[in-house]
Amino acid sequence: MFEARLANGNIFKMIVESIRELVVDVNIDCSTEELSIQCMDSAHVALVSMSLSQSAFDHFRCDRSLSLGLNLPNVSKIFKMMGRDDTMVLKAEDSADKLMLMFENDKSGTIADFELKLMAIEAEQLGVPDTAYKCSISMPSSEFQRIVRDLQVMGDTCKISCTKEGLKFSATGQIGTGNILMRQNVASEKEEDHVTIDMEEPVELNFALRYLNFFTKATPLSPTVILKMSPGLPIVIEYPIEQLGHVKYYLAPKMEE
Amino acid sequence: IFFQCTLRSYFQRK
Repeated sequence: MFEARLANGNIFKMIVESIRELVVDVNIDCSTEELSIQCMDSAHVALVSMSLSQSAFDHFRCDRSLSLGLNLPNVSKIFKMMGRDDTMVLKAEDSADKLMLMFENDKSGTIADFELKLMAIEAEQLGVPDTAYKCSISMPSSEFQRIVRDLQVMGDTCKISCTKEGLKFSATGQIGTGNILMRQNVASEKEEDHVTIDMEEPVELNFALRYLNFFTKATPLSPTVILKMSPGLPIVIEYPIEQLGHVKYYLAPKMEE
Repeated sequence: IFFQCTLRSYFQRK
């Protein structure tokens, strides 16, 4: 038996929104410790890894590890019916052929319940090592969203370079070149406005802007985003969910021939 | 001219 109750159901809705443009069918893995997702886009160049600790839930019971195979467009349709302040309850039997979802609101006294058929999804799982990266940058997630959205008008590839000068985003296309430089900035009282750059050695990598823009769908989950880069390795773009979990995206760099 | 490898070339299959 699996049963989980999340007072702020909106967190789960935002998690669904953060991955539904990258993948269609996904397994949510339930264990005694957490809910987690690992999946790749159809081109296998981007990977999403999500974790939400059992401590995020008001009630969490998982007798036996199980995978809930979900079609995200359908899940998203159901979450459209969830109110902003609703509590979410998930329930599944060990056989896991259907998932019960409940949205409760004490104020309005409403309880909505849905039964969703589950699917058996065969998905390739990758072992992602916990690497020490050469550059690690923390910045406001809204700022990162604005930069990758704005640069799309210049081209379809974004060069991200981390040097002593700061973190530079560049895009080149038919109309010319655009550069946006972020310097380290810890002046603000609010920590979430800080830009911190931790650089062991300079790194410069190219990425598809289309994917970087897909990743910014996670912006509502976290005021800050952490970018990690090493030469020749996929970039990690992490949105921490308070102290309770994260959504991490990995994207293969574009290599010059 | 760019090319992009799949993540399989960076990470091991589980």
